[in-house]
Amino acid sequence: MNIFRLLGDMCHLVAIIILFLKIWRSKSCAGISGKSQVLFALVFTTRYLDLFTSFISVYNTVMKVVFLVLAYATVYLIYLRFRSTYNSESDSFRVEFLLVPVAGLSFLENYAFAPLEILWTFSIYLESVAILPQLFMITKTGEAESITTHYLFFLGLYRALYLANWVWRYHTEGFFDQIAVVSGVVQTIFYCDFFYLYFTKVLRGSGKMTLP
Amino acid sequence: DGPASGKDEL
Repeated sequence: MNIFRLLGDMCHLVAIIILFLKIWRSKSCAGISGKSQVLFALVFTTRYLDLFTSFISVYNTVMKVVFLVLAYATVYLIYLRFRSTYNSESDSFRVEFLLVPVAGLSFLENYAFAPLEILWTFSIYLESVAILPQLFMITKTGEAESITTHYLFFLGLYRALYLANWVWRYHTEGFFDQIAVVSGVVQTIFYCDFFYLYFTKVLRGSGKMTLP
Repeated sequence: DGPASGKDEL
């Protein structure tokens, strides 16, 4: 464990909690892409199957359970509890255009042709594109509530910190996970446009983000 | 042990 990965995990946790609390307290999921949240729940499900097969640390196990519970709880809020506030017409990204290539690639490019390994690889590839329905929804509606932009900021920051973690681990322990690193770079690149808008618009106190 | 079980990151 190093400070970059710990900070990254904390940013990830903060992002997920920000979103959950926003929906829970406002009793509304307006402007939130349910599709992205389903994809994140799928990412955690396919990545954390080793919860039952290998114990790494208390921290690792606790965080995996917390991420899984919050991810499914958020999906529940969107599609069941507050479904009347869900903007399904704005959440129109064709997720099959993500799932099919990601599933295909995870069979072609992986470390081992074993079920757990392919599912882990699928989760890594899927996570790099899972936010696209949400970003697409924001470009479609042309705006995002400031709390949603804070959620996206921490979500984008978490994988950027993981990139620093991989640089650190490469130099200190020679660790290099090519699939995770390449996907992490792609994932973070998708946030660059958002980061620019976030720093120039939201942090200038303009409240909600309105796209040009 | 393949890389799968060595997954120590979240």
